[in-house]
Amino acid sequence: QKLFVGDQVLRVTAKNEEQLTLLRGLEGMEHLQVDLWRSPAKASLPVDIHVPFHSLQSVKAFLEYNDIPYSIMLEDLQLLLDQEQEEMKRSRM
Amino acid sequence: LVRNTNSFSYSTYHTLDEIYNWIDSLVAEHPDLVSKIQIGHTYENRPIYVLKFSTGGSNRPAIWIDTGIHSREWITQATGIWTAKKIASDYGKESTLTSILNNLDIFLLIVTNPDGFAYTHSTNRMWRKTRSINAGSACVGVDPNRNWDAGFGGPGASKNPCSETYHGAYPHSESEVKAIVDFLLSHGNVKSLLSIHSYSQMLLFPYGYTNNLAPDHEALNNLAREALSALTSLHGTKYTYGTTFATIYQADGTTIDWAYNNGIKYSYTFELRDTGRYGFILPANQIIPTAEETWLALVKIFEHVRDNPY
Repeated sequence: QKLFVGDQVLRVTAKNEEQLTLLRGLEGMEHLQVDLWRSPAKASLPVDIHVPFHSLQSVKAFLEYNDIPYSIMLEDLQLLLDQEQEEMKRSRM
Repeated sequence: LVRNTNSFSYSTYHTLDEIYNWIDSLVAEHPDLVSKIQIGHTYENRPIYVLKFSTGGSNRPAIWIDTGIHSREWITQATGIWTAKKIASDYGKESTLTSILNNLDIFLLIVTNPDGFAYTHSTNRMWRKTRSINAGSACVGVDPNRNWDAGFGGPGASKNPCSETYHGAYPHSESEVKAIVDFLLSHGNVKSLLSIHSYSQMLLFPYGYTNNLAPDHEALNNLAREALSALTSLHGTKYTYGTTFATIYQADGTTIDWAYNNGIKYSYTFELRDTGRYGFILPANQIIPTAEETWLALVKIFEHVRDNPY
């Protein structure tokens, strides 16, 4: 089973079309292996990006360098998935 | 084991086997209202089951609902289960739904992407696509909501098999999509198609592949507003609405665009909760509130379809 230990989901709020274009480019950087949960659409809509642990530093540096505001939506994806599994197990019992 | 649909927990997530067992229980408990139809099978040879709610008649006007075409959007399959139970329980007791079912059939496809859904439980919770192999690529799967013959292959989908929005080799290449297409075309009397996704709290209607407005834009827009007013009235959940193209972005080859272009006027995509606390990992305690509020919007659409034949 694939684990997501340390992976985060970042909520990014682009300020303009230029920043949205930069965010669209992130998906093309295959080595980062980001997954756009909510794709860059327009500046009024947030962008949610699932970032694997190994890419966190690079992605955050990229956002900060380009002055793109973000917050951490999910601190550790695996923790939530473990809770979800636990709840399913409990329910079955 | 599911003994009956009353002992089933609607406020937790379930595996494919559990859902398929539950479907059999629902059919057994309501043999005069509910039947199970296999409309095809998946790439990995799993059956694709649709629940048919019908009070009789021959090829009545119908409403189609599908949930879970993107397998990781677990709140949608869970909402589908709750909705099926609600329809079965309310018929004969609640006047609006009874009247709807006395005039229309409802088809409900709860697990639209069974291979993907099984994979989210066994291997990768974050899996979105189908599980078909792409020739010449190590990457597996096609986005089944970019695989329909409506602006297929345009810039609002990806040519790259490794992308989450890969459109596939050709329209309806995915057996999961082809099964629905064949069923809807052979039925020929489906008046509304509601495709349920998550998460961003939106109600979208055609088009996604073009910024042209659909001929029925005003009617679709008005009905969306009315449906969302009902939805919001329960828990105050805020939705936005509009065409896919204008509200989010260009999306080519989508279910509702295909449906609309094939004569299904009331075609909508729901994007259920939530707006950014949990994403696809919506806690199970939100299943019932989500399903309850969605139900109010669905009923508004059902009523409109019943009262506005075309």
